[in-house]
Amino acid sequence: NSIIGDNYRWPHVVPYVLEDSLEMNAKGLILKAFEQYRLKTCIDFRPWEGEKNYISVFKGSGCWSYVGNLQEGLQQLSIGANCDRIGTIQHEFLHALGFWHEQSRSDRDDYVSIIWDRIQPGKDHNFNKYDDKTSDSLNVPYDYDSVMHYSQNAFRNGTEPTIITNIPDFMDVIGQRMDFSDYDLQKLNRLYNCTSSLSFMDTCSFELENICGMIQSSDDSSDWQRLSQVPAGPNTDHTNMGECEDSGYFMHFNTSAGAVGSTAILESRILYPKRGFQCLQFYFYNSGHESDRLYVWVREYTSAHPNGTLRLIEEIKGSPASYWQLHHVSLNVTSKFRVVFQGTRGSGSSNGGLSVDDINLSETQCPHHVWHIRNFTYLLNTSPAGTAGRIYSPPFYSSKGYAFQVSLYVNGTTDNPFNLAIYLYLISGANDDQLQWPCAWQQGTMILLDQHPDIRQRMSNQRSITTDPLTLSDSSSTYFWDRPDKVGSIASFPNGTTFMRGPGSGTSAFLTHQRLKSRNFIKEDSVYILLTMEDISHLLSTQPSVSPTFFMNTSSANTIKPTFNTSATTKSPMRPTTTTRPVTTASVPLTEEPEMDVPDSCPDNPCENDGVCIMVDRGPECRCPAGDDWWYMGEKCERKGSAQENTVIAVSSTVAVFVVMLVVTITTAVCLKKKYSQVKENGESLNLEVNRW
Amino acid sequence: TTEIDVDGGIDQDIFDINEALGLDLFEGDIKFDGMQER
Repeated sequence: NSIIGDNYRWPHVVPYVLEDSLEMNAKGLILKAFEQYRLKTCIDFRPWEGEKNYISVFKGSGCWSYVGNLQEGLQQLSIGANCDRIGTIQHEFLHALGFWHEQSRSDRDDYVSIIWDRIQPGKDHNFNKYDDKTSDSLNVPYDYDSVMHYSQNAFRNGTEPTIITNIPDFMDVIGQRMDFSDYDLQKLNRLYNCTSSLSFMDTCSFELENICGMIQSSDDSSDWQRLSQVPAGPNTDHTNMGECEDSGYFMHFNTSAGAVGSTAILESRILYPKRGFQCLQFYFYNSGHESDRLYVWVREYTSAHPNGTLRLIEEIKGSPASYWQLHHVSLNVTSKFRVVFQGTRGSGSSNGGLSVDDINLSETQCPHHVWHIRNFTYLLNTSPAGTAGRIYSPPFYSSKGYAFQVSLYVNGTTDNPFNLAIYLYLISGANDDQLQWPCAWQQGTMILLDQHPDIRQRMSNQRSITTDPLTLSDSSSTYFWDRPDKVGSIASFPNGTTFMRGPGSGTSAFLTHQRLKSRNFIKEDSVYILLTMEDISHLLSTQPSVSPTFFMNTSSANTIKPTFNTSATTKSPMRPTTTTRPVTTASVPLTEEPEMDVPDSCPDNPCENDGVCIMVDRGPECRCPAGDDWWYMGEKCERKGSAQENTVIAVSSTVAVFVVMLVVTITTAVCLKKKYSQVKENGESLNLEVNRW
Repeated sequence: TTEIDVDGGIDQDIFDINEALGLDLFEGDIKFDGMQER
């Protein structure tokens, strides 16, 4: 439900500051939360550049926010200890954007029952509901899935839930902190009149005959076919997994016929990039021969090449497999383009071919690594709780060259057996001698993928762990994130190769089994864990060089002077000092989260009256201080305006006009009176003359 | 292998975190400015 009143809305680009008090893991996650807003809504977030109102995110006590834009300059939002998970951050920012909790809407009693005698004494007010004069549910149905809903145990005094959903299946659904629900997005997009997003480009599951506007090229010797099954596989599409009769299509290139080297080219519609980097995701099925190839190209249109030029991005090869496999391809296109899928028949004998389904293209970063776990139901049914039921990912390398691994406790830890548990470890790797130890500020993100065909409707579950170089082990004798061959223990890969595994960090409460079995986490009996480990040391100092406190509490802004944060330059981020190129297994260029665009200070500050100088398009520009009823203006903030001044001008103008009008009226009246008297006198003398005569 | 559970074995929701800190915010995690309070 949204707070009523247009004054509570933020502009579509919300200015923010990440205060240095924030934990590093939280900083990285806040940027990830912003990416979800950019993908699924029209709300964007930009570092504060002197705008009057902005959100200051800091590490306070707890996780909290104000509701809506209070128009008070600096508006705080706290991401405190243990608040560093993406769903929590999205929740707090939804408050800031103007949303209340879901269960406080006026019609909630139709959907949930509040068990009043299970609520802690004095906490009843937290279960108030509000009428449609206070909050607006934006014509969207009640949403058990909302990231803004209380969980079932909120404010309970014992062990029994305080909220019972009228439909029992939703008991474990309420209180999810994974990602926006469909209705969360509908409400946000309605409130802010969103019609597009910054980073979403296209999704296609080939369910419609128009195949999303994709075109079959004429420069090839064969065509892709839209099918729902192929005898050699796949037996079903990936979108519906054959569950819906007369639906469920994918595109297939038959390599069992035709000459060696024959090709079929499928091109997407024309796409217009905004950010210059893209991630293409799709599911691929190879029922042909290992010599068959799928090439992913982009056709780029520029003024120099208006008909487009082709650039090869990736060659996908591999042995045939009897299941769909998720692929990610990073693109870096800056001009209008098409994505081109080229199937090529190899020299080997094939009974099937190549198939693609559930394509998503977005201007986001691809995950660095994918851990595909098959036969997951069997694992769930047979794995014991605890370490005996723990499975390890293959080894991966981070973009900086650190080797790492992830473990998944399929049936949880012994203390927490009804959850998935997940942990991240550094392991010994080929670059260890060249890397900085203890490992500093690498953020590992583990995402259990919701395999919904449309990326905008996915509610994946994710957690991040950041390596703090000063964290000590339990014994306090070693650093937790030190070299695995120094602080780890011996382990071995399935092929018998031994290595050293450092201590792990993660959570035993990653996801409940009940939620795991919901949505599309398990599809074709597979789960995907998407892994990224990126350097976030550039986030050590994120506060702008000019203290944002300058604009805090505008009513007293006259007395607050700007303070220049010199500590930002004296802090020394512990950047790894890699001297040789690290070995990585990443097959795609890895880019990091865009660095915070901290306003550069101007060399010669031309601003007067405490104006803030920032560089815009490499030129200095003054951002003038303003309050509720006063402001500075002009190129150098040299002139002051105030509401009082305006009032004086308006009142004196009105008085002047009134006086002029009064003078004119009086003069006119006097003249008329004179004229009337003359006429009257003349009339009377004429009557006398007539009478006499 | 040593493992640290960052959640301490409990799936703490926003409201649990704030409650453990002794915060008494509106609906658990909402702050008001003066005008809204009135």
